[in-house]
Formats: sequence, C-alpha cells, structure tokens
Amino acid sequence: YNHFPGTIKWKKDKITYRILNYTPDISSTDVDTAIWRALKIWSDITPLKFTRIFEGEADIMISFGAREHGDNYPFDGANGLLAHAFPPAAGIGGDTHFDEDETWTMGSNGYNLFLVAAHEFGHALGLAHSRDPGALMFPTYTFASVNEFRLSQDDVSGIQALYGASNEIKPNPRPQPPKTPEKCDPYLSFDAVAGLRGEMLFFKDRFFWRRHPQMPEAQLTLINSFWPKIPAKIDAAYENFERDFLVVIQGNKYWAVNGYDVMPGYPKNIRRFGIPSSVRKIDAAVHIRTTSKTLFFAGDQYWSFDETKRAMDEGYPHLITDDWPGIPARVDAAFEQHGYIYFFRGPAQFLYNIREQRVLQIDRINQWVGC
Amino acid sequence: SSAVPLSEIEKNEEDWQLAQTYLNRFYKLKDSSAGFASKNRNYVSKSSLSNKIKKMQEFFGLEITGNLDSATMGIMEKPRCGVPDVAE
Repeated sequence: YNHFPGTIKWKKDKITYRILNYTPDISSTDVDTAIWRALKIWSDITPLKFTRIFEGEADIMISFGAREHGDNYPFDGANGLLAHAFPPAAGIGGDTHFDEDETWTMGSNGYNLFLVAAHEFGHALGLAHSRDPGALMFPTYTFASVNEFRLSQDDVSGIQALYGASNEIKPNPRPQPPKTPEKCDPYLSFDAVAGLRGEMLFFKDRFFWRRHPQMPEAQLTLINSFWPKIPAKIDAAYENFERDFLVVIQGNKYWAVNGYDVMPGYPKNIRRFGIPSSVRKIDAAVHIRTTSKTLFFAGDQYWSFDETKRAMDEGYPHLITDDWPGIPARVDAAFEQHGYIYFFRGPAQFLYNIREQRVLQIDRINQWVGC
Repeated sequence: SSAVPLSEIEKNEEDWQLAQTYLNRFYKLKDSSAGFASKNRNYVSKSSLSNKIKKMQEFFGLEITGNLDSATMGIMEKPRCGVPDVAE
C-alpha cells in the first residue's frame, strides 16, 4: 500500500459527507446505498465514523460531473478515467468526483458504483494507489461480486497504519482479509497451470502469474481483470491446441477462452467429457499433444479423454499411482511440454518423462514465477 | 524492404499519443528540469518517455523494458482511477 506524501490524514475520526447530485443511470436510493456501503467498509475496520449532511460544506463532497467539472482535472468521456478523489484536507480535500460519461451500475453491466466509490474513498481518507493487484487501491478497475467483496490485507494494513483498528468489540470476529500470493512463499501451491499461445499461466486463488518463456519475471494479475466472465478462482485449466483455446474448469463446469473472450455457449458441464456426476471437482487437467488425449485428475483417480474421437477412453478411471510411478496420489495441477508432464503438488513439481514413464526430477515450484 | 503499412504507422502514433497522455497524467511525464527548454510545450524527450514507461512498468509489476510492449499498452487501455500513481 502507499500513503500520500506527508502521510496526509484526517485529524479527527468523525467525518461528514454530502451527496451533491446524482447520476441518471441508477436510482438516487441506490446511489445513497452504494455510497453508504463504500464508506462502511472503511469505518468497519477503523475508529472512523461517517455522518451524512444535506447542506453546507462536508469533509467529503460527492458529485457526478463530465469533462471539465470545476477542479481543473477534466474527465475524458466514457471509459478511461472513471473517477478521482482528493486527499484529506480542508476545502477540496476529500472531495470525490465520478465521471458522468460512464455507465454507472449496481451490478456488472457498466462500472459498479460501490466498487469505484470504495476505491475513491480510500484516497479521500489518505491512501494512494497500491501496487498489490489484489488490493482495492490498485489503480485499474476490475469487477468483483459486491456481496462477496472484501478488502484485501494490503488495504486493511494501509488504512489502519493511518487511523488504527476499529475500537468496537465485534460479536463475531471478521474473517481474515484475503492475501495476495507471494511468489517466494515456500508453501506456495498452484490451483491450475496451463500454457496459452506460448505463454505459461499459473493460477492461485483470485490471481494468475503470466509468464513469457523469454522473460524471467512473471506478472501477477487478477483472473477477472483478464476474463471478467469466468469464476474469480478456478480448479484446473488446459490448453486445447487443436482448437486454439484455453479450457478453465471450476466445480462441475468449464469455459472455453479464446484470447480475452469467453466463447459463446459456455459454461458447459464436465459430464460432456464423460466424467461421472459423482466427481464434484477436477484437481488438474493436462492435454498431451502427441496422443491428443486430455487427462482429468480428481482425488486419487484420473480419466483419459480422446480429443480426436471426442470421447472418454474405455476402462477409466484409473488410480494415479497405478499409471504414474513416482507421482503423488493426488495432484494440484499439471501441464505438458516437449514430451514431459510437469505435475504440481503443494510446493513441489515432478518432472515426468512420458516416453520413459518415470519421474526425472523434483523441484520447488517458485522458480516458475520468478523466485 | 517493404514500406510499413500506413495503418501500422497510425497505430504506433496512436499508441504513443495514448502513452504520453497516460504518463503525463499518472507519472508526472513533463520533464520539470529547469534547463529543459523545448519549442513545443508537449515535446517530450524519448529518454524521458522511456524512463516514465519504466516507472509505470515497475509499478504494475511488468517486465521493465522502457518500451511500449503489448502488456504495457494493455494496462494503459484499462479503465482506472484518475489519481496519479506517483503521488505529488
């Protein structure tokens, strides 16, 4: 997280706000609710108290405006800049402006007013932008389900460094805020791994590391920042080379992703591959180009699907340990490259030679994401 | 050698324009050094632009190349907050 130079903050805990005008995109009641909720996420975890006033000068004056709207920081029409807010201070300090040229929404069909307002009020309280891609205070917009929204640990640490924690005794303690995965975490494990047009994708919680073969660094991004229409967290993924798309699996559904777009007609049910309905979750999936088979791993078993015949091979499932000597009984993720299958289990990866049918090497997984 | 198609030149020009606006807004692009004189108020030296691109790439955890590669352009095209990333 970051603060503004001079660690500017309000020198009081009771802060007033006033909504000066409304957007025609959503009802004024909804705007009131979105603003109230967006302030509440900050007051829930600090001693701050927000009071709405309806006339006079409030600490946080909230308004919708387009293009040049009176503060010499013009907006830019639809998309691009969505809103801005001023750090804590008298006068314009704390004021928060939303670009009226955007389509504001309470859902996902436009820019969600609650999510943008929550971010901007972070600025109005003294937070600058964070480099943590999982933080609310990250500069770019990514839709997230409002009902499941939680501040990240980075956001909580940043605001509490300014104002301290809430002094109220909460009856039921709040769950731990979500943390952004660390590439050097010795206990790191992957949810899914897949190639995509020459790059490698390593999925973990709401994120994935994207790594280009020639680049030592891997870029950490929110899954929904890239693909808003697939689940925030996935169980398995594989690249279907024949049909040039990425398949991502979550629960008993799967999506086909082509570049940035989810292909029409998805999600579909994994039953279509011939996987029995007793299987509630796929742990790993890997496509083997030389045989055109896609293997699905669930628990201590796996299935083999023939992409050419578009049918499950006979006699499956098999036990993993029966067919893959040296591989753990269960796996988290897998992908195939140049005749090897990389299996991932916890912090370890197993390099398996398909032709020789044996494990050649066991390594730590952090190296894939630049550590 | 074949001439670069006009559309590609225009695309590159567009990207540079977008990048300059973006970096000026969020990374204090205008070179504030006293001796910096330029005829064109918006003229920005290539090296200054490249340095600001590096700052932006570092902020977003991208490969620090100083070039307008696709990952960098991808971030610049995303909807975002108007507050600068490098706070004044």
